[in-house]
Amino acid sequence: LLGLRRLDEDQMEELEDLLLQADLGVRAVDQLMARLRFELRGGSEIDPKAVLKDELLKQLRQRPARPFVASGTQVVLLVGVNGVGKTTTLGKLAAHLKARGEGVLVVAGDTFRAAAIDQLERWGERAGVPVIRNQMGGDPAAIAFDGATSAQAKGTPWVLIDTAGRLHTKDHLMKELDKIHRSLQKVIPDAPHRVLLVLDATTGQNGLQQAEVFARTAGVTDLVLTKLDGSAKGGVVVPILDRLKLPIAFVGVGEGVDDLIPFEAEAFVDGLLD
Amino acid sequence: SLTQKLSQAMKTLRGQSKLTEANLEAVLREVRMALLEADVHVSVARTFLQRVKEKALGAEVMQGLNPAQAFIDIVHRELVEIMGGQAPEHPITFASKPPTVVMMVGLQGAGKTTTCGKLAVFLKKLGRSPLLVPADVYRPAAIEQLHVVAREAGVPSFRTDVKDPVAICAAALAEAKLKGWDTVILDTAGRLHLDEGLMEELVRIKAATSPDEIFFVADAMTGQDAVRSATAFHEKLGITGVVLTKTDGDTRGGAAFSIKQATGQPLKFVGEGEKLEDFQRFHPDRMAQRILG
Ligand SMILES: Nc1nc2c(ncn2[C@@H]2O[C@H](COP(=O)(O)OP(=O)(O)OP(=O)(O)O)[C@@H](O)[C@H]2O)c(=O)[nH]1
Ligand SMILES: Nc1nc2c(ncn2[C@@H]2O[C@H](COP(=O)(O)OP(=O)(O)OP(=O)(O)O)[C@@H](O)[C@H]2O)c(=O)[nH]1
Ligand SMILES: [Mg+2]
Ligand SMILES: [Mg+2]
Repeated sequence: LLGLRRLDEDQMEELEDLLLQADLGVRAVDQLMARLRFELRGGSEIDPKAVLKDELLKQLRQRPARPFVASGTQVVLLVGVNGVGKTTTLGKLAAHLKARGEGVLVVAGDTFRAAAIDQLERWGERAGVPVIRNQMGGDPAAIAFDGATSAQAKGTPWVLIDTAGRLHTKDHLMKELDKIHRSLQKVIPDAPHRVLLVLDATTGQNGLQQAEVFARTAGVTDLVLTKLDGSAKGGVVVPILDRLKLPIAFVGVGEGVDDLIPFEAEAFVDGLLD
Repeated sequence: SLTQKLSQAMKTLRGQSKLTEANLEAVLREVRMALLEADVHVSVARTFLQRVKEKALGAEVMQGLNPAQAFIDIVHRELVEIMGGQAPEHPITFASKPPTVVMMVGLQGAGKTTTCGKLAVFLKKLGRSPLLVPADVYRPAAIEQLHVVAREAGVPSFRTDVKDPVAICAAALAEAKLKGWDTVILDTAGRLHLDEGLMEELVRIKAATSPDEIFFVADAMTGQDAVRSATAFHEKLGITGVVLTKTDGDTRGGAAFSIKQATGQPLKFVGEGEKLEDFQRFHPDRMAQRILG
């Protein structure tokens, strides 16, 4: 009987390691393991992974994603730290909306990084949608204003605005997002209708700080988790959802135009526990 | 902070003259928590704590006025030691016969292209004449990006109509030998270590150019995956150094420790901003302080 008890402790450590390696974070893992130990106390036949899956699904289904439905002119702003996949995600989303037969205008709001506008224009060509731009170094709030104005005048249902990558610790850059918001509101009072915070699945616990600051200062409405085609599990979205209750709209699973899929809680949890 | 947490844990150990296996557990738990919250890999933290435990056991730590601080010093010292100790070596091994070839590799979006420009500026200050080579033919406007970065750095970049990354790198190397540039910096496309075809491409670029340095460029905010990706790149290519980027944020940077432990390769540089001058030698003591919080 003692031997059996010892095996259980090793298995518990193995499960805890699995959850930690998925980037769930110490707090979330402690809560999950506490729940598991509680269930196992009963002594009856329990599949530990089934318990964990059940608990994780509960947490991830709290805020189901709102579908992207055209209604008047909808303005979508993509934000996030450097290199996470904002521009690529925008390109994929533009292609998806265009393929649905809905008009899209893409706005080159990253006027800072080398060849950012060229990169976005290539994506515009790939998606078959127009891209509005000014020169490098221009004011992103100004091009956002122009984009919203043009779309509203033409009745274009979707305006997708790319922004420069920025670390949430840089106040002047976070203030720039606020300026973009106010600029959009001058054209369309409810804009931006969506603010997508793009998160890289390889990100560790810093993802929580990113989400908190962007949520507080940029009015994030949805999360997008990219690079899930890699080996990283993206578990940091669990504590993010627990604290901020944001829906996950999409998941990026590659670098191609079709590699953006709706977030599916069960598939995601299976990936975490794999 | 960790010092405060350890002081709390150590209050219960007051009056004991020596650290024993039993009374050390609570203290080690606090350190483990700090490491995991800092994104240090689970196995790396485990191995490290075992090492710290051995150093601390039997130590006279408890005699001092501030056992928590003394314990932290042991932890800090060990962390610094593992991440590069005094780091006296020159960050780049220059080839005896020019040009020196530096190859940048890593996952998508880590900061390779920007780092190529930063390294070029760094080398120019040392009196070298670098040539930047755009070998990312996949990402839209990646080649343009490298040319813009080169222009900003005030260094030449290789131009060609050749479309194959391996051929581009080989041609650039030949050009450098002909024209007398003494350092060739190869910017490769971001890729997943899971992508066998693209990992093979790196092997072919390596075979064609015999790099003197292969730098794994890693994002400082990487979590547990750092060990997996760094190990895969190292096993496939034999990386010779690591550049940690985006350290100007508030990420604790445990990935630095994980990558060092997993690959055994030196942490050479940090990128601490988007500008080309935001580039510095890696300092293990600064990183250790950040990881411990
Ligand atoms: N494998 C994979 N790569 C991706 C995914 N999404 C984006 N990428 C890649 O990640 C890299 C960075 O993507 P970008 O779209 O330039 O990222 P960004 O957030 O716009 O970057 P900045 O504007 O510089 O902050 C590129 O190489 C993309 O191809 C994904 O879902 N999977
Ligand atoms: N804040 C900050 N941003 C950085 C740093 N290094 C690079 N970046 C930014 O990170 C983003 C990605 O940089 P790139 O150089 O395009 O990354 P990459 O590895 O070449 O990307 P791929 O080629 O798509 O794999 C850009 O927005 C850079 O400006 C850094 O040290 N600090
Ligand atoms: Mg971008
Ligand atoms: Mg690049």
